[in-house]
Amino acid sequence: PRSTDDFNYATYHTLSEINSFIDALVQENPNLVSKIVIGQSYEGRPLNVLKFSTGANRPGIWIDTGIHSREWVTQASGTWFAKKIATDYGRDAALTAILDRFDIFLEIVTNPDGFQFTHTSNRMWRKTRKPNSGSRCAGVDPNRNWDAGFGGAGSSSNPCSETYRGTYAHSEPEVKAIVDFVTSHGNLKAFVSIHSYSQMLLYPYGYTKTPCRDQAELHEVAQRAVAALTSLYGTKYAYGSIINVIYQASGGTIDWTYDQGIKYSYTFELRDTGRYGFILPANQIVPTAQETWQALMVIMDHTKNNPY
Amino acid sequence: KENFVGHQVLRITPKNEAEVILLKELSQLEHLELDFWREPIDVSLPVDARVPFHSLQPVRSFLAYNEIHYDIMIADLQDLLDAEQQEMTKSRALQ
Repeated sequence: PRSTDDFNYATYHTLSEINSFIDALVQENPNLVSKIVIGQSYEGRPLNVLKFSTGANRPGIWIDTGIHSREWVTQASGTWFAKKIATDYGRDAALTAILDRFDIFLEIVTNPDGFQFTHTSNRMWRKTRKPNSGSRCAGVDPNRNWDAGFGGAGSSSNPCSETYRGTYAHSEPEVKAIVDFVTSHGNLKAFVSIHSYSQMLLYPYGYTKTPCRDQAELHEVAQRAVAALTSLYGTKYAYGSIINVIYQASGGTIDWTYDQGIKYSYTFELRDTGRYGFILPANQIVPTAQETWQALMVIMDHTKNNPY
Repeated sequence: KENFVGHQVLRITPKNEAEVILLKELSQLEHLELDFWREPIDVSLPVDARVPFHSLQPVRSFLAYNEIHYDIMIADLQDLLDAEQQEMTKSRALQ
């Protein structure tokens, strides 16, 4: 594509195509968008993050898509979100107000090694690609690798399991890079990690049944976010804490971010048509992204209106 | 490139806690090489499992013997992946 206007958002793209898209978006919007590289994957790929910013020293909102590489609709939705943010700034009053107060950080391909592997070798690959010493099985589930109840129930110590936690918390460079970014930034106010599939909007905790101290507020925001999402195409979502709505999962992303003091920590599980699982047809990408955007706007707007 | 010809994805709907426990036991049988897209957790949630061709007979027998209800969500995974690739190729050609 010659520009991000020509990019086909209704098809799946390779890693290099997404990286070209990122560079094009930066080039087209130099006063709004920049690319920062927060680290390298195990195989040496850059961990690219788009920064949308209209001023200096702003608090931040983080969004990541595709930490599980085979969940292709997440990376595709992330690409659509990036274009949406660039397009709507200055046109949509709500988004403009958010960007006038906050920076938005968007990591479209959180697990580039795994994503590349799904395109070249194994479409069903979920984990990172680092070899595990003493095992024939490679990779760690990056959503069990965070220092939040690490090693507890709801994660596996078996390197061949899809939920293998790794040998220690933050052992995966893809996770460590975000950890370092979050701690060095020090002023993120919302953190949204997007997965697929099963149609859920979840908040902490996953590793303990103890309700998080902001549960009532997080629940109310989730309720409004899901209502906004559902209003577009009627897609039904469940919402609640991870441990109550899905299962006990230790070492999860948003449990760590919440414990770091990022109150508005949420994770999505995108569309489930009941027919395709991870292999969601490409014609579902844009509707999925559009409905998810409605919910994201509720979370970001609430973050803007409720400083802490 | 890994081939998924004959792999099926089953959507299994346990109707009680006993069936959830049976499905958890099934998930521990490593020789079947099942890939649980949605794990057996609770009666309220369906379970999706990718079953390699070589494990289809034992898995279906297990489910039938224990009278656990399931539907075939994806009849042949490779067919879907081929369609996905064709769609990407077509999109690039149009571009």
